Amino acid sequence: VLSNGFNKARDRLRGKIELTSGNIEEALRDIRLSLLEADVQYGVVKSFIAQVQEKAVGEIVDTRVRHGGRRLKVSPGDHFINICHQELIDLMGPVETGLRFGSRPVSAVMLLGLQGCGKTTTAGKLARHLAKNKRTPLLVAADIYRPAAVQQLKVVGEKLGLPVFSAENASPPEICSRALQHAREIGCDVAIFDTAGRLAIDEPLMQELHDIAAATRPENILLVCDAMIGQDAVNTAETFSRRLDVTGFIMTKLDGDARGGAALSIKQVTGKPIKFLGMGEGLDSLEEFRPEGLASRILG
Amino acid sequence: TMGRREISDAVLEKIEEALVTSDLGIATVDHLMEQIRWQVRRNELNDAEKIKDSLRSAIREILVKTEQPLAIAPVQKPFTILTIGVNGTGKTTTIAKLAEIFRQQGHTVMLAAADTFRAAAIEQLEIWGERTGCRVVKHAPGADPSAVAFDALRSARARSADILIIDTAGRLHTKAPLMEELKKIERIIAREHQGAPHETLLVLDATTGQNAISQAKLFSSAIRVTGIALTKLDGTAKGGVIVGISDALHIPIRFVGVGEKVEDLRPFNACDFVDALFD
Ligand SMILES: Nc1nc2c(ncn2[C@@H]2O[C@H](COP(=O)(O)OP(=O)(O)OP(=O)(O)O)[C@@H](O)[C@H]2O)c(=O)[nH]1
Ligand SMILES: Nc1nc2c(ncn2[C@@H]2O[C@H](COP(=O)(O)OP(=O)(O)OP(=O)(O)O)[C@@H](O)[C@H]2O)c(=O)[nH]1
Ligand SMILES: [Mg+2]
Ligand SMILES: [Mg+2]
Repeated sequence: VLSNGFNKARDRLRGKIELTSGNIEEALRDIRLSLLEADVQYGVVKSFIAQVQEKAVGEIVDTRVRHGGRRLKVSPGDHFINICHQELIDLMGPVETGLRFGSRPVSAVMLLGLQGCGKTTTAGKLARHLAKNKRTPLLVAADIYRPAAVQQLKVVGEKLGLPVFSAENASPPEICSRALQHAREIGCDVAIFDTAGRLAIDEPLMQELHDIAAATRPENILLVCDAMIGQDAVNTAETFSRRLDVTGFIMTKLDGDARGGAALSIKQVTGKPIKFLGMGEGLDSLEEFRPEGLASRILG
Repeated sequence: TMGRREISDAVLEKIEEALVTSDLGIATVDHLMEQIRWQVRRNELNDAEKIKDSLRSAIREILVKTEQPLAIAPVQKPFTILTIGVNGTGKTTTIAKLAEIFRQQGHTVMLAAADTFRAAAIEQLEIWGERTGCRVVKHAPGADPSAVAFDALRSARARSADILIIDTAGRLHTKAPLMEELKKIERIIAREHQGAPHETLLVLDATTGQNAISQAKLFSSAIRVTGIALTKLDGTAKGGVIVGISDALHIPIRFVGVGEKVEDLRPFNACDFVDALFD
């Protein structure tokens, strides 16, 4: 299920006494292949390989100086893999999984993303997570387009025993502002806006997101992203985060065998932290992001 | 005029990047670029445009083999279509679009709400049924999907419906119990209606990367997959994974989804697809 690019690189360096720029280059080719198979974006792979190369070559010099040309305790293969692994962890971190809560009575979390990536399900997961952490969340059905979207969120709310706000004949920005008011009335301290899936190139719908944000000033704007997304992850993430003040993102469907390389691409390109990982269809399947697991999965 | 050394590594890398970022996959791209480099060395290609033409025709050659539109065969009614795929790819919406196409062609269509798991899945299909004028067979949420399929076949036959389209829950191909459930649905359908399902349509999302290959492989090794619908091609993703899938599995590509409205489904056309790849 996971590609063996990682192991290939390690095997290639087996029996070598030290890392040289020559044998590193071949190992780097294996890593490059593995990252591309993992859906890391082409340009992101290029700069990652260059960074690792620089680090590894730097290491050769360092270890030679430090050990006076003697053998390393760790095999060069493992040492090289550790450099790659660590570089990936550093790039995907630091860990910033906290959500922001403002000084106003009701804070807001706005979820957005492409069609079908898991926003509605994730809204439920987030609400459950917040409730477990002593918050009183209100789910807000701001998708007025998809057939039965409001009903879907209501069923999710029912399963969790959490309130859902919806309104007929209202635009999404109106729904969300009224939801903040409603939250105050019923004693909720955080509203989670479930918005309709949309293409980042759909101008009217991007304007709608902008209008929701302008009307409600959400403390958290989270881009929800499907782990199986391919090279387009960068286009999508860039366009969304250029139009909105995205504060972080959530990667879903990591319970499958998608390598999730988009996580690295999106982090590199937007600089925004990965907050949560969706690990299943169940509403309890949400984890706070930790770079180590995702890094190993992406490297293969 | 162009000289021998006009094709620099930079030019080739730009072309490789364009193919990889279209999700063709590095293995497919390496194979295609190998052929290109060989042609360049033999001086058969001496500028970027000729290289792109050569790639276009190589890819078209692969896709033209799987450009096979869905024909409603004259079988014992109802012609039964089973829709499958991982979560969120557009199965339910694609069913609505198919229903619309068939209705416009004069067929009577019924739908089966066999996604008994996901919140409001049945309601979602019911709304599409209303909009397209198709009767929807459903049970209560949590019911056995095979029972819904069975019931729908009975009902479709009783009403002499021409076509029955069965919606199933999204499922990850790596989840054995869910794949077992799918096999059971297929078995029940086959037992209840001779030759059914006549079409098993795997719905793939064009924004998906290399995981689409794993999806196609595992779904088609679990049950017989006779067609692919590639959705969300109205976005910026190119859906290049379909090239590797065609080459390896030869599953006919029936349709492409190009939007969220009921009319946004077209028969797959290899030439249009290849042109869009190089846009
Ligand atoms: N296996 C798995 N499935 C998930 C996960 N998150 C969501 N899903 C499923 O993905 C499908 C789509 O989820 P939704 O929550 O409807 O997605 P959405 O982004 O709200 O979709 P739109 O509103 O149409 O854009 C459903 O079948 C969910 O059960 C996850 O982490 N793992
Ligand atoms: N832009 C675009 N969106 C699409 C297309 N096809 C489906 N969608 C959208 O994708 C989202 C998911 O569609 P569904 O039909 O619910 O997908 P599904 O595969 O049935 O989802 P599950 O049953 O939860 O697995 C919805 O928001 C659809 O409107 C398409 O061709 N283009
Ligand atoms: Mg939704
Ligand atoms: Mg569905």
